[in-house]
Amino acid sequence: HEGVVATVKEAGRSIHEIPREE
Amino acid sequence: KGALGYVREFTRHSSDVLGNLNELRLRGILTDVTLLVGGQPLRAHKAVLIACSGFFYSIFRGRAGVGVDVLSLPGGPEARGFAPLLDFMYTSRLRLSPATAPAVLAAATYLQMEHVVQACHRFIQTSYEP
Repeated sequence: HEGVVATVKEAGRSIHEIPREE
Repeated sequence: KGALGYVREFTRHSSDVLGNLNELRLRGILTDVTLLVGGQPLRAHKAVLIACSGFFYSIFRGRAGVGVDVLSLPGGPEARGFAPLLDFMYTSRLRLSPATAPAVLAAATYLQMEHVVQACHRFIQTSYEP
């Protein structure tokens, strides 16, 4: 990738969580 | 030249997306096909089915697949193997027991899910070993 010097890992959630149906 | 920067890789993104797709399936949101297995309806997303199964790829890939709303799968003894496969597609977890493995194997063979077929074979072989 142009201009990219490092990849940083993100261990947390990446997107919203769809509420579970009750 | 572009500015120097970082790529941030969200390592659990694929499982987060799959988890949300499974919740959408369970809630019937944007599901676009009904699989009839022995008369029992199973709702699903064609996009997930086509991504996981060679059989569904063959059915849905063309224009004709857009109009398919209901699809009948074989009934009989193999029928109870389909629900665990659908769960697997949406969770990456395949539930197998000595009682269900032959049905799951038959269903996976029908759906052209080669890697699952191999996993079933390995499980059945292992369960027969002393």
